[in-house]
This record gives sequence, C-alpha cells and structure tokens, in this order.
Amino acid sequence: VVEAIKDLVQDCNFDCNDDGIQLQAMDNSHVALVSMKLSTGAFSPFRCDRNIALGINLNSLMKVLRAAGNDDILTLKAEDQPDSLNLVFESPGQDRMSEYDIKLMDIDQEHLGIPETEYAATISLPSAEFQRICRDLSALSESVSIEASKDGVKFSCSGDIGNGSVTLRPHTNVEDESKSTSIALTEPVNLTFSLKYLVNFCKASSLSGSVQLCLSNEVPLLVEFKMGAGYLRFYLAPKIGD
Amino acid sequence: PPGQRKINFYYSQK
Repeated sequence: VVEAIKDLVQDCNFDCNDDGIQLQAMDNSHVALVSMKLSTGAFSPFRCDRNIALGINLNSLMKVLRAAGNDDILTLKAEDQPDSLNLVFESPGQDRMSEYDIKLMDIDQEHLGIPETEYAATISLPSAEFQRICRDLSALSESVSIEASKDGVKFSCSGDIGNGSVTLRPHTNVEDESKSTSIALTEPVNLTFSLKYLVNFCKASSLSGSVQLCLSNEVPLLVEFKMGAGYLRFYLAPKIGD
Repeated sequence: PPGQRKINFYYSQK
C-alpha cells in the first residue's frame, strides 16, 4: 500500500481506531485524493485502546519497510501519546528479528467528507488491463476521455502526434472472476481525466487483480482496488472545458 | 493545473 501511494502523497495521518487503520490524504495539487482502509481482519492480532492518528512521512516509512523480507511478519506498535512508531520484522522461521522506530510528525490535514454515491457507471476490469491502457495512452496525451455506454467503455485521447483509443466490451472469464470486464450503467457517462494521476493510481495494481472505476458526469472518478480486508481508493477530479 | 478543478471543490471539509 505504501509503495502504491508514496508518489502521490507524502505526509499522512494513519488514523487508528477499533475498526482498523484508515488514511485519507490529498496530493500536493489537491486534484486527487487517496483513501485507504485496512480493517482489523487484515491484522492478527489488532488492538487499539484509544483513537489515535499516527503522522508518518511515507518516504521515511518506505526506507524502513525496504528492510523487511517479503514474507516477514510485521508488528506495528505505538504508545498512548507516541512520538515514534515501532516496527518489528520477524522472518517466517523466526531466526531473524529486526526492530526499527520511526519518528512521528504532527500533520494538520484537511479531511474531506465523501458521501456514499450512486454512480451512473461502474466498470470492473482487470487491473493490469487498466494499467496498460493508461500507460499506452499517456504516451500520446496528457488526458484521457472515458466514455461508458451500454456497448462498452471507450478510453480515448489525442495529442500532438495523433490520437488513440481502446474500447472494452463486457466479458466474463469463468475461471478467474478478476479477469472479467463488467459494466453497470444507469446513464451514459463521458468524462476527461489527467493521465498522469491515473498512471500513478495504477501503481496499486499489484494489490488487486481487478479494479473498479465508478463514474458520474461532473463528479470525481473513483478508482477502487479491493484488498482482502480493506480497500485503496483514489478519487480524481475531472478535467473541465476551456 | 489549467482545465482542472481541485478535489475539494466537490467534497466539503469534514
């Protein structure tokens, strides 16, 4: 998760409570917003006696996380009024244990209330497919139009060297649900977004085999990667006309 | 950025 968001947001509060750990942060330009939740089910055990916000610089956290082995068990601990976060990595065979403390910071962050929204179009597609579309089209243009209709969803762009588009039609993969493409539509949608941000969101592709795009005209796009016990959501404000 | 609104145009502060 940290790897997926560290290029978008730098200093974040990890809000801990009985439900688990949540994070909400806007990127520097305030065009995109990251919202993450790791429910208690993601942890074993999980304990939180008092609601607490752990202000963490993600670059610092990455430096420490890189010291962990892929299969290590990670334990995160913070005291009641902490000035640091304690991280312990234990190898699966328990023959190696490493321990780090990183300094916490006071982060005064604007918290936005995001209402439950009934979107006009909800598209589910393989995350690798979405990543490829964003990467391919970003070679041509800075922005992409996403047009969802009952026939399919069309990603199109135009730039100095020419234009391009990719159209996806609904498709069911019976063996692997995450490889299916589905489109649920209440009304046609056509919105334009900056590809720079979408390419950035796709760094989360390794977290989930499929990604959900939720669109309604004139509201931010929701790009959601569902995780075992939680989610990573990105919201992106649409581009507006001249 | 030009041609682009900020996200807090759409969502109010909690």
